[in-house]
Amino acid sequence: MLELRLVQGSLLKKLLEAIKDLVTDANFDCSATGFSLQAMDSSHVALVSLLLRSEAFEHYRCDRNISMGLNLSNMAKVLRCSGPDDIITLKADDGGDSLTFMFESPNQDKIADFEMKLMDIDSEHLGIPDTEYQAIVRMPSAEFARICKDLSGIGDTIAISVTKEGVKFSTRGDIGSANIVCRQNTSVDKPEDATIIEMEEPVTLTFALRYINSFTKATPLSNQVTLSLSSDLPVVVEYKIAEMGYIRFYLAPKIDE
Amino acid sequence: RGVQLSITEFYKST
Repeated sequence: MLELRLVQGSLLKKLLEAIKDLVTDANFDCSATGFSLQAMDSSHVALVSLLLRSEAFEHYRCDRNISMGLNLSNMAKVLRCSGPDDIITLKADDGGDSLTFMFESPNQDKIADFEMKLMDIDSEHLGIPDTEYQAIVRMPSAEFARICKDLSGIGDTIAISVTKEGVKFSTRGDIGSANIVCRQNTSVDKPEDATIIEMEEPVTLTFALRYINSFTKATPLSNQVTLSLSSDLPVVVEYKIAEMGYIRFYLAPKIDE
Repeated sequence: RGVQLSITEFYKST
């Protein structure tokens, strides 16, 4: 039997909002480690990997590893029925074909439950090796989202270039071109406002902007975003969820013809 | 502009 009680239920809501437009159907895996998902978008260009560690839950019971196939857009619809401060409990019976979502208001005066049918989803699981990246940029997530949105008004691709000068985001389109440079900035009042660049070697990679823009839907989950870049490798765009887990997006680069 | 690579070209199925 599975019973997971998440006091900060809004986390699950935000996670679904972050991935529902990228992935249609996916398996949520539950094990002693936590509640996780790995899935690719339909064109296999992007991959999302998320984890809510078991410690993130007030009560975490998962008797055996279980994989639950769900339509993410329907799951997002169900989660939208929860209040912003609701406690969310997920329940499933062993061998059952449904997942129950229970929403409790903070003062316990309203309790709702929604049952969703599980689906059989044939999904491919990819092994992602631990890699030393040539450059790692940590910056405010809202700033990154703003840059991606601004550039998407100009072009379809984003070149991310890290040098010792800083990180440069560039695009080019029919109306012209744009470059936005962010320099390392650690002299800020709040650590979440810092931009930190760790660079082993300069690196430039080009990506489809619409995917990067879609990843920024995870912005409400974290004040900071981390971009990990290496030549000829997918970029990793990571939003850490406090001490509780993460959501990582992997995006394959575009290369010159 | 450019050729879009696929994520499966980088990571192996487990």
